[in-house]
Amino acid sequence: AANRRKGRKKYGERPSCERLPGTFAGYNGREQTQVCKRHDLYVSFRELDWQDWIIAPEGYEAFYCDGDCSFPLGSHMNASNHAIVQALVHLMKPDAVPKPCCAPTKLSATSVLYFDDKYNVILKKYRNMVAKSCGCQ
Amino acid sequence: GSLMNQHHSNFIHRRLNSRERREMQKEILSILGLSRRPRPLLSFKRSASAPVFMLDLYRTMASEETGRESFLSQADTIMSFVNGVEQTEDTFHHKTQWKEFKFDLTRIPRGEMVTAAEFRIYKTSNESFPGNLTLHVTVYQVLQEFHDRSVSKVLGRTLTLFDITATSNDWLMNPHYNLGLRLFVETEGGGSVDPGSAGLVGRRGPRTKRPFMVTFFRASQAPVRTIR
Repeated sequence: AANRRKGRKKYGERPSCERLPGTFAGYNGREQTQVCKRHDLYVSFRELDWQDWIIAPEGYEAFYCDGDCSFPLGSHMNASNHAIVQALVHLMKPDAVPKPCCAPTKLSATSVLYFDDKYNVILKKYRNMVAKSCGCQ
Repeated sequence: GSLMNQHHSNFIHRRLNSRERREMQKEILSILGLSRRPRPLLSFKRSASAPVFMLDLYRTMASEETGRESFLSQADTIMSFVNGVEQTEDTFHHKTQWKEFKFDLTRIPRGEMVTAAEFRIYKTSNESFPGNLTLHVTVYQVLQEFHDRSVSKVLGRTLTLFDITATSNDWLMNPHYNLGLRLFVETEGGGSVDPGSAGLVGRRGPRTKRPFMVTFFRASQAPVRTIR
């Protein structure tokens, strides 16, 4: 555990796909060690006071991926072949090669229906927008 | 509603502070490609014909299985356009009677092409209008030379729909030549009938049955996020 903490500190100092700036600050020790998985965040259009122009949906299921991709990559981490190699090389050269990224492995579409200023109605579909599953890549 | 609430209860849910709310709003507007939030008048009802039709499309799209190729699933953007101008020709001076409609297609998303377009007009029953009469409803695209291009004939009861894909493509390529559509109603004998008295609902009719146009777009390339 001590070695892992030491390694983590090094990664915090240089750009890596493990942690994006800003997301690191809010984590406590227990959360940092969690494995790569999908997390849920619900964005309510009602809370944004946008009900007058957004017709549907009522809110947005904003899934995101977060967690650790440390060796060994378990099956629950949904790891790609590349991620396994990346994890092994990281073990050999921890200072030079970062760990695999925790990222979406399957994405699905989502749609939004809204009014514009001229009372036209717009239905927009965003392909590959919602993270269906996450894994180490 | 209760199902939705049940579903959402699994999500992290806390009230956003004002800064977070602003950032979230900015981020979503950026994804939608909008510089600011639209401000439609509150008087514009969601129960109007176009929003109701579009909400139905939204529900169909949301319930569609991913990967299933259909006409609807291929569309990246679908827009309904309200009728900007509707003129009814003065029947006193002219023998021929028609309704003229105009749709502003200049606000379409950049980099998207039209795959289909429909002009939807509702027909209701009119008690004073004689029954047992076959009517021919014809739609013309108005050109500068006043030469008719596309003609559709439809026998409809409550909802009439015209395919005007080619017309909307013309309007998209040459916005200056968007002079609208002209709708004629004729009897089998070729006699002209006032579209209003035949039951075709116009701009001043009930909100739930006003005519509108729907256009289906497909992105010609991957959308580029706005640089911030």
